[in-house]
Amino acid sequence: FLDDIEKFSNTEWIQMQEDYSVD
Amino acid sequence: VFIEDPEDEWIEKLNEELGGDQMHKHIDMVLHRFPAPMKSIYDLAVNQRFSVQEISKIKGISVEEVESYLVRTRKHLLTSFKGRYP
Repeated sequence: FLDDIEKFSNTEWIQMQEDYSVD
Repeated sequence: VFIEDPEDEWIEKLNEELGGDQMHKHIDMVLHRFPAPMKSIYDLAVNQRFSVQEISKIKGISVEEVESYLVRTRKHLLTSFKGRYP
């Protein structure tokens, strides 16, 4: 995750937030 | 962790625009994916307000290691904010 953290787009962050909220 | 650093007015501005709740949600989500030592040391420093010296004793690692963890955590969180809120 940390190796890729600079590469995530705004859309990917939003998706991660949604997935995290569902968890 | 952020507000004390004068070089990053951007974070302060973001805090004003988003509000603390939104920022905390993002931080929680990102920290959830961080390695356990980074999460733990961040929690001790930011949420529980332990000093670097106290964290060093609690964790049984050097002060320099604690500082290194906090610097890296801060850097990664800032990177995540810049990606999430370009």
